[in-house]
Amino acid sequence: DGCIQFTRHAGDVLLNFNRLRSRNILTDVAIQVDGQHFHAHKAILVACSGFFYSVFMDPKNANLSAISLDPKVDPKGFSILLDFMYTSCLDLKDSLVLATMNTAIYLQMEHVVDTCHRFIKS
Amino acid sequence: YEGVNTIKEMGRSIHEIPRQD
Repeated sequence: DGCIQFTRHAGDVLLNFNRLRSRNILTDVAIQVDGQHFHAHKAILVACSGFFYSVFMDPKNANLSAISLDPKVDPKGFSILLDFMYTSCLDLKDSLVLATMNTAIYLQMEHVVDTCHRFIKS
Repeated sequence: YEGVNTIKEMGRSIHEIPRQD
């Protein structure tokens, strides 16, 4: 007995989710960040962010289809982290790494925070 | 799946959703 492991599968699935997001297909939540709106799939947000996990695991938020984040959250930082969730690539420009790190702290994405911190120290 | 009888398939595993229809 054994199995055939398709080594590209995780990446192929995530790429399809990102195609669905860019075409707004099966997206089930709109995130408002300081006036900007982002469509996404709750399942991806919950899988990647401790903050969204705690929001959407709460039964009273089960049917939430729109959520506004704290105004202190930087929309550019959020956009970078949302792209990271759907691509595994974290866009790190010197000018935005601090905003990205602070947003990752807010979204409870500890591993990204650590990576941003190491990048800043280097 | 790092079992003893694992064959690794490097090719695409599923269909690709197009950027637009």
